[in-house]
Amino acid sequence: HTEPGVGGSPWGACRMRRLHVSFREVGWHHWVIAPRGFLANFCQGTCTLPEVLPRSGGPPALNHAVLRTLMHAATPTPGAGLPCCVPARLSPISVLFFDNSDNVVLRHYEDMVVDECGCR
Amino acid sequence: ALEPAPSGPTAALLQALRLHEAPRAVPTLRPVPPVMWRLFRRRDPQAARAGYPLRPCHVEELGVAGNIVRHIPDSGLFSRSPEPTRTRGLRPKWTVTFDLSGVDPVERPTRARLELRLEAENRDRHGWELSVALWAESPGTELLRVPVPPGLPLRADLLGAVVAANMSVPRTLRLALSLHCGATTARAHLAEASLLLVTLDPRLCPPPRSRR
Repeated sequence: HTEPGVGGSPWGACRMRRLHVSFREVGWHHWVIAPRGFLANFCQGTCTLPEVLPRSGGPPALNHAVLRTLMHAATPTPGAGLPCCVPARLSPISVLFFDNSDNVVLRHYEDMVVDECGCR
Repeated sequence: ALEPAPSGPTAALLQALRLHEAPRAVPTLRPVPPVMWRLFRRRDPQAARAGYPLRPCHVEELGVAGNIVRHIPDSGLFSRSPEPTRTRGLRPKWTVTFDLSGVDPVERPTRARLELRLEAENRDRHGWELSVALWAESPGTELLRVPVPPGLPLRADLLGAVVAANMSVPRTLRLALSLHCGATTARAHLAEASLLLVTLDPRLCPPPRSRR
């Protein structure tokens, strides 16, 4: 399940969007014990001025991204477009499940949930 | 009993989770061991944010590196007689078998804990010891000997002695167990046997990126 697009431009400024993967809907609920799904989230949006400039509560942008956005605003150059809206902070998940030998398995995965997005 | 290989987003998700096989439609349901629930809840990111920082690729509760924990029941449990084994001067003996075929060859074991629940008529178990050897047609060499604690599950760390630390695990681990009761005569029954296996899959544990 993904968050629908917002008004104006298709996605608006770069920020984290909600993406939930339900194990029941992919048919895995018989063998995944916990959790029932995971909130993966994703990043989408444009990195244009003034959104890309550092501000309180806004997505963190690298200095390089700010510089690139300013240059793009001044002189749009083919091949050197705007920075990308990408994950800036990720967190892990753990999945408890039955494997094909009916063993109970706990697997831990790093960097599976987007907590914050930024212009890079 | 395998489902057809999935395609599309489901296959991509399986690949992201490093699960090569399509899981069986309905597994044989069994109670989830409390230790597995405890380990799962300990890794819950919300609990971690509440003041328990989690080290990546580390199983805090067991104090070892790792990112996969398996609770593997003895696959020979149901073929064993429920009656106690009488000694009559001989040691009670059992064979336990663990199916490790689901462990990827790249995984390296960091903890292999054998857990046994013995039921014995004798209350005094002073001096009792359990001997562990790899199962073989002829009596195998004893690899490990551990004391039997009174009233508690018996735990024996197999890493190093029975399971090599820096190598892939075998597809099947079959062990010969025998109980040494000193001078006493014992009637003992092996009620439950399981293996708690912790492994480290380096593919799920990328090294920290260095800053330029």
